[in-house]
Amino acid sequence: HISRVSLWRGKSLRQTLKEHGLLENYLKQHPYNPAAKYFSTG
Amino acid sequence: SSTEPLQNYMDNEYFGTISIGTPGQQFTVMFDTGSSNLWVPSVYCSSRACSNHNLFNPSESSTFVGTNESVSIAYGTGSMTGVLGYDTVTVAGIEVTNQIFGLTETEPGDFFYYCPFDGILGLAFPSIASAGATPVFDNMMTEDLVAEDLFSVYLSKDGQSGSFVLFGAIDSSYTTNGITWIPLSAETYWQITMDSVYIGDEPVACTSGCQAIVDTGTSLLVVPNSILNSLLAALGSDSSGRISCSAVSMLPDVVYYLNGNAFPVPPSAYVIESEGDCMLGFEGMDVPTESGELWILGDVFIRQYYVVFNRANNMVGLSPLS
Repeated sequence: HISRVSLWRGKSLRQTLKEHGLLENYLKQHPYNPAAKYFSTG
Repeated sequence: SSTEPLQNYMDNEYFGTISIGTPGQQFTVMFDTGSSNLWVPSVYCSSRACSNHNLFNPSESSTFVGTNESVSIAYGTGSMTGVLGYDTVTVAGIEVTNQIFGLTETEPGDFFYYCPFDGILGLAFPSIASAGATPVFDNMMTEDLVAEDLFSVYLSKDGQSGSFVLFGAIDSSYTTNGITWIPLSAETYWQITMDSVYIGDEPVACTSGCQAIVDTGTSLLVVPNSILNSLLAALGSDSSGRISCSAVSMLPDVVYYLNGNAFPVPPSAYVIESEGDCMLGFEGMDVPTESGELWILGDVFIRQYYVVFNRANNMVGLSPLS
């Protein structure tokens, strides 16, 4: 009835895209908008 | 159908493992208190983007029950689509039977190939669940699988080890500085009323009160756009958020007042150093609420406080980590 899930810290998607030289293109195609997460589910 | 904006997860760094089906198929997921659905990629997805992830195979699970109901997970210009199904979800030994989840079928973009996690496990309230899907923790409570109707999150500061989500309990070794309880202002996200925000001893924002969401699925501290520039300027940064690394030790705390209590975030937490550059860990957004502005307390904040998400009395508990 008590359960612990260990979390590990990995590389973010942003960091990975940056390392592959893809971040700039990605952000052009997908303008980052933190507000999109909230109040957008339907 | 329903949508979940995947682009918001591009900064997240904390991941855990769950399994779905019988026998269990393993997935790396992000535990997200800012959403309520569970979804993972599936063998129905044939695009390159899915080829770099674990894919759920319903035909290899004896407990899977499919549906014809569709789900859509949007990110920027496109969306992943999928179907909803039911199966046993195992989270660190807790077996949740008949858990509804999304199985992705199509992925129109390539970037998901690089996504460090397979799926997302939402820990917010059922009222914001897409397609009316019952969240995992609600089923844990309903099926009496947790000792108490709460879960807690610790994100280690060094980030390398020790971080966890604890279902059904509060780990007292992380609450030696006491827990301050804050009632929720809405049972949607883990949303609370914030009294004000100070930089050092000076009030800078939210002086008439505003709303804040405690969100493990957001990496930084999110502030209203109308405040971002003045906040960055007050901390000595230009509009890009860049700051001299040598100035970090002289910066003041950013202090969030919640339910009459101060919750400081020191510069060592809100300044993010990467490859020799220092950036302030704030980003702007505009989401007006009935009660004014909306702020997001993401991982930058959560690394400073052990957070208890209490569904038994709809409160958030915060315990300072020394």
